[in-house]
Amino acid sequence: SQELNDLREVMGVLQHHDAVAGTEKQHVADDYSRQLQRALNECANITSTALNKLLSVKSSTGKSVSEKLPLNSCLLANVSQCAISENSDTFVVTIYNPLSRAVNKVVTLPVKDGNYDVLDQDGNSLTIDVLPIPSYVANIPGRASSATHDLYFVAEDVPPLGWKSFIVSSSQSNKKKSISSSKPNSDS
Amino acid sequence: GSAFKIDDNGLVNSVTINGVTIELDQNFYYYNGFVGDNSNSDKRSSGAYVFRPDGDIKKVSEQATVSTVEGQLVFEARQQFNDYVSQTVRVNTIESYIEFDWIIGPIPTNDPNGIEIVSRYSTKLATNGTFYTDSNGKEMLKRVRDYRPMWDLKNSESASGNYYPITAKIAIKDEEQGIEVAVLNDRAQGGGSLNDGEVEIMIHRNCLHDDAFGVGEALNEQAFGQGLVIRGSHYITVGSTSDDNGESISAIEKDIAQRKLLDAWTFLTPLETTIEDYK
Repeated sequence: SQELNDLREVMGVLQHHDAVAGTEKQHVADDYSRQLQRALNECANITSTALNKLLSVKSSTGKSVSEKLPLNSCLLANVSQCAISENSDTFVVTIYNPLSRAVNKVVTLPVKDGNYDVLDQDGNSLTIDVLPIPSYVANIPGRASSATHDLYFVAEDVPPLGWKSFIVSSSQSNKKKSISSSKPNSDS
Repeated sequence: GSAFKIDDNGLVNSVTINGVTIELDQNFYYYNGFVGDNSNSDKRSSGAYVFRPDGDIKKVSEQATVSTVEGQLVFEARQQFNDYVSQTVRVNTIESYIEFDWIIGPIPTNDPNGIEIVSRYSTKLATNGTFYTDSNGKEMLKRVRDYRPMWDLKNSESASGNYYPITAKIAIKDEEQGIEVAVLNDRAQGGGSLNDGEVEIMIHRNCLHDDAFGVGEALNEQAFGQGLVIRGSHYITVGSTSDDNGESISAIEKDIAQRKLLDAWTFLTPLETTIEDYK
């Protein structure tokens, strides 16, 4: 609760009219950013723990998940920067839907140029786009990324207050997998 | 189901959303901020607290350099208006809106007045001076240009006197045609409808003089040693105001607003084992 309280407190501070309207001094704006970033980082542990509970409950194989799965956010994805998606050959994307109804979502992730495959939970390959990042995004000051493209796919029917996972792999990792992997189990 | 057309000058000039096609021009404009006198009382500067334009609105550029990128899910038109204004206009296969994804900055500081940039959406809808903005993201309130419901208004500031907070949405309607155009924003902004059929929203500004309302400094935010570069989106939707042909535009707007304000969370996990082990 300490971690959650930190974010609550910062959100309380940010209710101040200067924060809402943008009439704070510059160094105060910088401090708001600092506090908010720190509180979000601390809360990452809570969201990860909570979502791991859901993942555990939802495990369809019946096996208990003893290991906590790291669930990372990419807070700079708005400038097409994300260390995991641009540096990992294979990674899992988990979409959590906070609404009380199912939604479809276009997922956008910064990646390096290449061929990608996105599989849903049933092992189906999804339609994807890999589009080059425009120069005016790539050149945003402060952006430090090796991503040259954005990967798009549609997460369909993410259940209310629930999640769906997708596996993204680059062509290099696909080649490796083709030697050893088999089709996913029908119940997975 | 959404689509847009781009004119020879590289600007959007019509949109089709939810089965309705209308002429819609979009461009970026700017106001020069007013510079006050020494006491900053009678003649007060445009600043953090007040928007006080000096002179008429001007176009950032008459045209944009445009390129298009087409995928199976996403279609993008990438527009560059000048050194500090760029935009991606984006549609995808599942959404009932068109996204205007703008990147603005660093705004030049060589003019003492400062520059206040707006995105303007112009249609031919007959709106009779009326538009709607939300209050705290909840209730849509009717606004009438140069009018206040509680007193006789003598508006001495034609632009800022008709600006209102836009927390999540601004809309205009043509009652006769039964068509509504709504712009949903991803952050609270200011804006209005200064001419019939138009919506304008301020998206970025620098004001190089303090307005003497309390902040005590000019509004000239810096990052990485230069003026701030901002990125954000407007989601435009158009539709029928009646329920006769299925879902009403109000329901569509509410759906978009919910999915934007309570967007799905994305988590990433690097996979160091095989997919089978992970499962």
